[in-house]
Amino acid sequence: ARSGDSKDEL
Amino acid sequence: MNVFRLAGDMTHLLSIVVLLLKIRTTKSCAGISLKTQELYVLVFLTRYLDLFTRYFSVYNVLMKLIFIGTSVAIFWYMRYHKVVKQTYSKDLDSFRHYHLILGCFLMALLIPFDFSVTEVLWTFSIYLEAVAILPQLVLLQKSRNIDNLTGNYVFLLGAYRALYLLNWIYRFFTEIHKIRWIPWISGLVQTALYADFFYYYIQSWRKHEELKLPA
Repeated sequence: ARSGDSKDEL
Repeated sequence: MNVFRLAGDMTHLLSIVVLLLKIRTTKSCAGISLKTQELYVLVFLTRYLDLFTRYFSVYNVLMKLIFIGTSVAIFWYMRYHKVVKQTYSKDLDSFRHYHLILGCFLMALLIPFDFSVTEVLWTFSIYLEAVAILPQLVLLQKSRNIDNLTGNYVFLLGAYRALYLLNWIYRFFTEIHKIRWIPWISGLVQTALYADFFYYYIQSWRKHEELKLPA
């Protein structure tokens, strides 16, 4: 579900 | 990592450094809202649960740990440090922040990024961060004079989210190509809340006058 969503952000 | 994102993260980090500098060197937290600081602790703890489940980079892990650690440290100073806690502007810090927590939690249940515990908490942290500055802004408005470090702290905190907006625009066109409603709208709201403050901050800077917010 998380691919393409930039959860690498803070 | 693009230049807007890095500049945003560094501005965010710098805001925390400025606040810790104020607290540690002047032994005072006058003008700083403990309610806002409590909300940030909650924001970081609920957002960075993925420290245990997902690895991105050393930078990512380090920054998350720094944000959690420094927010807890600031909270501790304001709440428990023998000298610092006596300078807390308690009577002016009257915003009912529990309402924000409850409202954001309900919002996150209604409109989560995904229906799982960690995703609802992640969404909650995004919503809560957007409004976490409100007790601080209300406190500033009630303060007669705002010292430089406090003014700079709030300015840097607002600049951080504004830079993230640029980062999202950049990433949309270069990398992700997806609309990300939850962080974008929350980030827009978050940045917009600072508009008034930015206006008076820049004016006071241009006129070389002390920062004051009209009541």
